[in-house]
Order: sequence, then C-alpha cells, then structure tokens
Amino acid sequence: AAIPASRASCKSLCHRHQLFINFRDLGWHKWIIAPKGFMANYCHGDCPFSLTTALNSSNYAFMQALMHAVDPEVPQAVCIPTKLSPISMLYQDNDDNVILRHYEDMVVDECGCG
Amino acid sequence: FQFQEHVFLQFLGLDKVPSPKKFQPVPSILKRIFQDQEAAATTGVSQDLCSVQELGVRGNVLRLLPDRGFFLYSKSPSQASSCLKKLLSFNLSAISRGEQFTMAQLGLDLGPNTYYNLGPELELALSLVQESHVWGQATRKMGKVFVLQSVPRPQGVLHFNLLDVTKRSHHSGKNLGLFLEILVKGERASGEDFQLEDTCAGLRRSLHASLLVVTLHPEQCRPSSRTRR
Repeated sequence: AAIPASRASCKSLCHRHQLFINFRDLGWHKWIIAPKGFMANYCHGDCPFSLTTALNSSNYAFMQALMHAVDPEVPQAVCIPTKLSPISMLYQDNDDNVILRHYEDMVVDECGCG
Repeated sequence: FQFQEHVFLQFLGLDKVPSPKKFQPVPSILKRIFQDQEAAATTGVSQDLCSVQELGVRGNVLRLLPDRGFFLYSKSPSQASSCLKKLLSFNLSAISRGEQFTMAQLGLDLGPNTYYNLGPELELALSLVQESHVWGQATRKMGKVFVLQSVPRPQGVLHFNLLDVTKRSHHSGKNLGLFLEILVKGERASGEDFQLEDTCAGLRRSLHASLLVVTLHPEQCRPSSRTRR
C-alpha cells in the first residue's frame, strides 16, 4: 500500500537550533577562563518518512521510518546530531591549578534523522 | 538548576564550583594550544584531541600546578656558597587515579637577566623530598640530588623532566616535594660578596616555579595502538 506523505511544515522539520549560553549568566566566568560561553545547539524537528532521504538521514533512519509507516509500534526516526565538533576549556580549580581540557563531540554542527 | 550544575562539574572532573580568589596567569603554551584547538574546531579541521602536538606527547588534560613551597633561610652564615634554598611542593590531588601521566615538566622562572653582567657562576641542584607525618608533625627527608646543572645567562625559564618522580608521588598519594638549591660555583674574589648578595636577593624575588602535567584520560582517549610488525 502507498504510504501517505506527511504534511510537516518546513519549520517543524528536523534541523539544528542555535543556542548560545554565556558563562557570565551562570556565574561560571569566575572560574572558566576561556571560552566566554558555550554553543549549546540542539536538534529538533520531525522526521517524516517522505523526507527521510532529504533530511541528512542515515540508511537506518530510512528503514526505521519505513517500518514505522508500516507498523506504528516501531518508533519513528528521530532528529539527532549528525556532525559534532569538540571544544577546549581553560579553567581554574580550587587548588589554583590552571587546567586545559579537550572534550570531544560537544557542539552540534549538523542534524539529521536517525 | 543545582542538580545540573553538579552533573556538569562532575563531567569536568570537579567536586564543587571552584571559587578562585584571582585568576592565575595562563602560560603562553596553554593559550596557544587552546587557540589552535578553537580555530580547528571552527574551521571543521579534524583534530586528534588525545595528543598535544605542541608538546609532542599524548594526552587530553593539561594542568599547570602552582608551587606551594617556601624559602629556607639558613641560620649559620657558614654556608656562604648557597645562594638560595627553597622547598617546592606541588599538590597532585586534583589528578584522578585513572589518569595516565604522559608529561610532567618543572618550569623554573629565574626572572629576566638579573645578574647578566655579574661575575659569580651559579649552579642549580634539585633533589626529591620525602615528606612523612608522624604524630601530626611533618618531617622531611632529603633524597639524592638528581639534577645538577649550571644556570645559563640570561636565565629566563628552565625546564626539567620530572615524569618519573611525579608518577611515583602520585601513585603513593603524596604531594611532589623537591628541594631546590642555587649554589655559587668556585671561589669568590674579595669584594664580590656584595654583588652576590644582590644577585641572590634578585633571584629570590623573581623565582617562580610551576609544574606542567599532561595526562591521558583512558575513558576519553584510548591508549595508543601498537603498530604491527
């Protein structure tokens, strides 16, 4: 049977939402030397089956969306990060140590269905 | 919000919100590494976060530990060949048990050309200090001198590799304690005492010691894979 195309608007489709958290707003500027804040981008939106291939999706997402269309018990494909970048943080602890630490996969650069 | 903050601090490897009274100066090497990583992340250049190219070692956590030691002043004037004596102490407790040490470098900043034009040649001696606490009193036992070298002019910052001794101190749950002595080399001509005192006082004022420690967090970085023959 043909699967009906969903009528998701462009706005509600899976995409990256930009969000910047300024450490000063949290009072963390008192111990974090750099950076000044954190790009807390997040992924949000629908992953309709009809657009799964267009929305930077994995093959698995395509299969999952297909399975969901056939059997609603199978969960829908979800909007997730597909490209992440690291950050480095320079801060000072209670022993006055200056610490530089790298964290992998911290900032969402791109989103897609998965 | 308290709960999330606590989780975030744990993620950073901290127990509670740090409240430093004033920011310590950030050494140029840490600034440079931070700026390079930030630039690479912005431009999307892939980078190995588990190695520090600038220092040529593996690791993902770099710490600059300040010296918590103090100067020692000898009561008897008989030890005239000694220019400066200081106990250096580095608190290693911030480094968790699971972290692997890949570098521990002592930096001794002897200040800018304080005795550039002066005569006496100086020699630097470093020995390990073993600290033990008996009945609440700290006792210190000096170990063998493991560094003995002439102090070059102009002096600036001298670096010493202390990886093995730092590892050992951390493993035994102790602070890293060192005894630093700057000695006057050879005989001095009469009239040089005044210059020498000036030199030594200048060194005491400008001496600044720190320990740069690089560690590898095995949960965040896998140990380097051995190449197959």
